[in-house]
Amino acid sequence: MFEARLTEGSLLKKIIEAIKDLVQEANVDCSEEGLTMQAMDASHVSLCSLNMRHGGFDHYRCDRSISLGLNLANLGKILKCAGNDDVVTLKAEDEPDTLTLMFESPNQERISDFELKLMDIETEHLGIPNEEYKCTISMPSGEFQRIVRDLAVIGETCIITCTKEGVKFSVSGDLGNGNVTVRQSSAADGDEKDQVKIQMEEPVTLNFALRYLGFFTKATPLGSTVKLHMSPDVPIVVEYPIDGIGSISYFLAPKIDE
Amino acid sequence: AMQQKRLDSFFKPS
Repeated sequence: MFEARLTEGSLLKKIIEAIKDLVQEANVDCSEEGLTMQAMDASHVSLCSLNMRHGGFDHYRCDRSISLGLNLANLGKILKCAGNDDVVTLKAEDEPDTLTLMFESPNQERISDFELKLMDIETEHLGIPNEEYKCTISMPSGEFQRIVRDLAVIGETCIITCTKEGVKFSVSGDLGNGNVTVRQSSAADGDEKDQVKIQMEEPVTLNFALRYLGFFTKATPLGSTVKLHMSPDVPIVVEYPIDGIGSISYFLAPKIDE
Repeated sequence: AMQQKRLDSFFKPS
């Protein structure tokens, strides 16, 4: 028996919105520790990794580890039937063919349940080493979204350069070129969540497809902060912490000049 | 020219 209850059901809506344009089908693994999902996009250029700890749920029970093969677009359709203030409960048997979703309005006046058919999904699970990155940038997620959106109008590839002073995002295209530099905040600059913080061992410059960075920014509503982890010649990690429950991280392979 | 790498060339299947 698997049962997971989230008072803030809208969180689940936001999570699926953040994944479904990149990944169509995915296995969500449920264990005593919580929910995890790892899935690559169809071209195997990027990967999305979701982690929701059991302690972040209002109620969590998982007697036996199970894998839920989900069509994310279909799950998104069902979650659209939930109100934004609804409590959402997920339920499945030990060898499930379906996932039950129950939505309860805050005053308990409306209770609905839906069953989503599960699928057998063959996926390749990639082993991602726990690595120390040369640069870690923490910045407001809305700022990152704006930069990616603005630069995508000009070209396809973004050069991200991180130094101690700041992070530079550069693009060039047929119409011209552009740069946006965000500088490290000084300690006195306002709210923690509005700050740009850079931890750097050595400067890093990497090239990335803006199209994919744009997919990742669908996670912006999940939190005020995004973290970018970079080292030379390896995939970037774009991490959105989800307050009190876990995180969603995207890995994107760089473009390399050959 | 710039070439888009795939993730499989960085991470191995587990």
